[in-house]
Amino acid sequence: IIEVENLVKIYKTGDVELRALDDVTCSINKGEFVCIMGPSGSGKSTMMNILGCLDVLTSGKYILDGLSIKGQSKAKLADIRNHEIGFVFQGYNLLQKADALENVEMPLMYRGVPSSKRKKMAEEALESVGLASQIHKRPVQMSGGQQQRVAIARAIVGKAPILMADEPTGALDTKTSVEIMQIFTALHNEGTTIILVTHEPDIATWSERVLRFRDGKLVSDEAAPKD
Amino acid sequence: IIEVENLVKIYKTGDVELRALDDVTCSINKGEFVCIMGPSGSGKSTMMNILGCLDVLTSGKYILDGLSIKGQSKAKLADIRNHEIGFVFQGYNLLQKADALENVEMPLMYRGVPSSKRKKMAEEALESVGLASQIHKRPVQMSGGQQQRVAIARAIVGKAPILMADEPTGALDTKTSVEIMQIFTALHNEGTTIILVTHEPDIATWSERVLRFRDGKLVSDEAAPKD
Ligand SMILES: Nc1ncnc2c1ncn2[C@@H]1O[C@H](COP(=O)(O)OP(=O)(O)OP(=O)(O)O)[C@@H](O)[C@H]1O
Ligand SMILES: Nc1ncnc2c1ncn2[C@@H]1O[C@H](COP(=O)(O)OP(=O)(O)OP(=O)(O)O)[C@@H](O)[C@H]1O
Ligand SMILES: [Mg+2]
Ligand SMILES: [Mg+2]
Repeated sequence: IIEVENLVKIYKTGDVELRALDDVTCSINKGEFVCIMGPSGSGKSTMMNILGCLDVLTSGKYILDGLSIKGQSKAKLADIRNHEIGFVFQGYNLLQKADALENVEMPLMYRGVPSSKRKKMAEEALESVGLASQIHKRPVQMSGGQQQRVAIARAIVGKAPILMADEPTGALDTKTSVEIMQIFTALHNEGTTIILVTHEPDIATWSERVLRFRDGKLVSDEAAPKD
Repeated sequence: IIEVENLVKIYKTGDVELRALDDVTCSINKGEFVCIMGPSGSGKSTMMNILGCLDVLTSGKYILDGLSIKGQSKAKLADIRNHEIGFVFQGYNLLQKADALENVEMPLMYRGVPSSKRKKMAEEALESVGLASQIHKRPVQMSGGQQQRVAIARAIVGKAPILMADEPTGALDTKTSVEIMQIFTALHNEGTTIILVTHEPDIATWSERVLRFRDGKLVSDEAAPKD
């Protein structure tokens, strides 16, 4: 479902050019559960942002579900994001002025889901991540792990075919992390393709395959370690 | 150095009153290395914000280095924060318009440290957390773990007697986390009192004592687990 070929992403800071992604080639099949790992600054979020159609590649190819992403219009990319991909951001990216329920309803609003159905789906998503009592709070009124779970609820509410999650358990205790991974596993069993960035080897054991990055390069592609 | 007695913190959301901290009593000695653990939403950051003089308690006592914190003026609290405490926020709280170097210089600026000395100390702090090549980048140009390390550098640059860190390794890979914990251990050996919130049992083994929270209550106070 995802094919990446010779992917390069360059950032310029002043005169300095940094190859945040350096000639990455890999493919992910429909329904796979893949983990991306690597040191801080190795290019994981940059990779996720390009796969999630949130950022443009500098050179190389990215084919998503048969469609070449390079050169697509902003409107087309937004359309793909709204229908094909559920995305959990490393920094959550919640709307500060909206409450948890409104934040989770957002992707459904973009798809034109009617208001009462939208509200019910959002409530169920928040309940599934343990936030039933928090739905009318704004992000600033919530703990770090609660905000992270709102971001997760927003990414799963639409049951998009691809779930991309950038360190979704970073702010969560072990018990809550396991509950989230159980939700992801259930989605995977229903056919969702999952791409998850994590630093934690325990989390990686829930996936089938680990792609390791270092200094913008893909350095290994192996079966996930077992428990 | 820190004494807390019957500490209560209540948040009101609409008509709902939440006891984010519920009758907490404990004391921390000068030079101790303490970990605070507990589930998401259990009150850890709320506790840190009160200890760090960033938030006011609803009722109870908080004595810091012999001084009763309740009722102190905003100016006095700011003064204490600038001289006594280095604080790593769970959400980093970096100035988005300033670069890494300027962010780390901030606490030294508040203390009136002259510009050239300030710059040198900030560079050394950033170098110690592995960010020598990132000092002129703004937060939005950095990875999650790099931003977290800028927040850490800012908290240690002034060598304040108390270091408070709210999940300082949440966005870091294992190797980088170990480097950070080695820095904290070195500071501890120089006499710094350290209070660290973490979800990760591996990080807790670096401390001497673990305070566990659940639903705003302090439920256990024990020696840290060994490796
Ligand atoms: N400004 C606020 N208004 C209302 N409720 C709040 C506010 N800040 C925090 N809370 C609530 O207080 C409780 C404790 O929050 P706190 O941030 O201390 O948790 P935590 O233990 O740090 O969690 P995490 O591990 O997720 O960071 C949570 O239920 C949270 O929703
Ligand atoms: N907008 C930008 N401008 C300049 N450099 C950037 C920008 N965004 C990211 N970078 C750099 O690209 C490199 C890769 O960043 P990326 O966010 O992909 O790392 P990461 O693997 O997700 O790290 P972490 O585990 O810390 O989140 C880093 O060195 C970072 O500083
Ligand atoms: Mg990242
Ligand atoms: Mg917290």
